[in-house]
Amino acid sequence: MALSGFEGFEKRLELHFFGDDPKNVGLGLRLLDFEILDEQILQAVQCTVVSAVANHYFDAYVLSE
Amino acid sequence: SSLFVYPTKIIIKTCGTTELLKSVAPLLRHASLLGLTLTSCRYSRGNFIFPAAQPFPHDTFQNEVVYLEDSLPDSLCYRKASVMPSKTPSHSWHVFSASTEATSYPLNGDVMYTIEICMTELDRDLARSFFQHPGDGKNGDTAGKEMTEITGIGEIIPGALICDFAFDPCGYSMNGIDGDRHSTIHVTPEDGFSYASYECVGSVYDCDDVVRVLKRVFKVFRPATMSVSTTCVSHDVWTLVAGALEPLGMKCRSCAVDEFPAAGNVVYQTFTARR
Repeated sequence: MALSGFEGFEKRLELHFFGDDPKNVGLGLRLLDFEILDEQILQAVQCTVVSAVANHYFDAYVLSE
Repeated sequence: SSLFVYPTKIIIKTCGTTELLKSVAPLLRHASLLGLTLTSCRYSRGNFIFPAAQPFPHDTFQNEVVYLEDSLPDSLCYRKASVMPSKTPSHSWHVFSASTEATSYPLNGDVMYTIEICMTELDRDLARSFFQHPGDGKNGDTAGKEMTEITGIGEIIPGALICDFAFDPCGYSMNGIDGDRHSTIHVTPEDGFSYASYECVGSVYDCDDVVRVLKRVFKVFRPATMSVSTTCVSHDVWTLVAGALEPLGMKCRSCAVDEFPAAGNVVYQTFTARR
């Protein structure tokens, strides 16, 4: 085995919330500005978004370290 | 790495030396501004191939748990951390769960499972598909799309919309979205530390899909070692896993079961190739 290389094994975090405001028609966390996601949350993780897709139910982002 | 944002759920899955747990505090702060209250948290990972390279708090599971405990509100009072062992060297499944309630059942009655697959020692010929060809004029998006097609990844869940990306010089990530269900694949193809992961969610009412998905995922990578973690509050989805993989030449080496607040039963199975 190589002495060092890229670590493939992921860390996975899943958080569930309660209290979605009915005025936001079920958008909840999806109302977070992309800038907040990118600059305050993903920057803390040391990741950036390289690709994204969304549908009626959720948003999905591919990240790069 | 991937991020999924649902109205009341967020999932972040990152590899390399990322500092995933540092996202918890800003996430909770911004969720609170939207009027959202945290009800449960689940953190999981396998064994790192290069543990010495991991920064704090990911340098040890103990530090990860302490960091999480300190980051979460007291209302998540049901907490548990466990390392689920296996008979395969260097394989164990680290799980931390916290919840405001001891158990959690969905309001709409649909019971979902999550399946997380970690694969090492990928077939060398198949892994070669995840290297870019220098000077071919493709970018991350176009090369990723090509990898999705030629490897058969696009056929794992045929109806899913796929967002894929190829890294330079090698590596691949994709997210699949199929209605309200996500799936994701990440590949590190370099020989010596090759790795691929697959994750999807599904309903226990059509859990036969698990068998089809496992077979297709296996054929994309043909790994020598495979670990499968299934998480579900009330159904024995895990019993289908060995039935899907053993006819493909994999042998179940170990199986560990544990119960976690809100998450339910986590079953961790490891398989190695008979070859």
